[in-house]
Amino acid sequence: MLELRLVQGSLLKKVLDAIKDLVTDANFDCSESGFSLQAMDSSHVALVALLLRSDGFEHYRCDRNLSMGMNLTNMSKMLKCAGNDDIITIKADDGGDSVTFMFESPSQDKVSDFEMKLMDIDSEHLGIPETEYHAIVKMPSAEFARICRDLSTIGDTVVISVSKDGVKFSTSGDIGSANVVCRQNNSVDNKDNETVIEMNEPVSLTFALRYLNSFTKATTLSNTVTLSMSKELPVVVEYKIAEIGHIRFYLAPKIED
Amino acid sequence: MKKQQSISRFFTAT
Repeated sequence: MLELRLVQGSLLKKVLDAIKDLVTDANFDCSESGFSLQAMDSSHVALVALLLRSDGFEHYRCDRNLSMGMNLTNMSKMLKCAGNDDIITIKADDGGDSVTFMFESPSQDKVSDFEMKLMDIDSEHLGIPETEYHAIVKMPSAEFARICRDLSTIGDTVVISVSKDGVKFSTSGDIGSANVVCRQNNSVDNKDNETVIEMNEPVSLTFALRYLNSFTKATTLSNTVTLSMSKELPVVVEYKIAEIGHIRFYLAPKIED
Repeated sequence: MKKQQSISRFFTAT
């Protein structure tokens, strides 16, 4: 028996919006610690890892570890039927072949339930090692989204370079080239507007912009985004989900042959 | 020419 009640149901709607274009089918894993997902995109270039901790739910009952295969397009269709202020409860029976999403309006005068068929998904679970990153950049998520969107009108790939001067995003294409440099700044009024750079050593990596643009669909989940980078390793693009968890996107770099 | 790497190259299957 599984029963997870999320008062801020809009978070789940936003999570689905953030990942449904990157991943088609995925297993949601439910355990004592929380509700999580790990999935690669179809071309195996990016990986998404979601965690919603059990303590972030108003009610969290998970009698035994359960892995539920879901088609994210279909799940998103169902969650779109929930109001933004609705409380969402996810229910499933052990060994069942369906999951139920229950939506309650804030005033409790409307209750809906949507049952979705589960599917068997054969997916490989990857171990992500703890890494000391060469550079970690925290910046406003809207700013990062803007840069990725702007640069993708010029080129297909971006070089992200972190140095003591700041973080530089560079691209080039048929019509020309572009560089955007963000320097560290400290905002007295609002921490969310800060760009903070922690650098142990300079790092420069090349990535496909279309994946980064896809990750920025998570912008609505958090005012800030963190980019963690090390030489010749995947970048981690992390959005914290208020009080409950995070969504992390890992993107493999482009490396000289 | 830079080549796109696969993500599974960096992580091990568990």
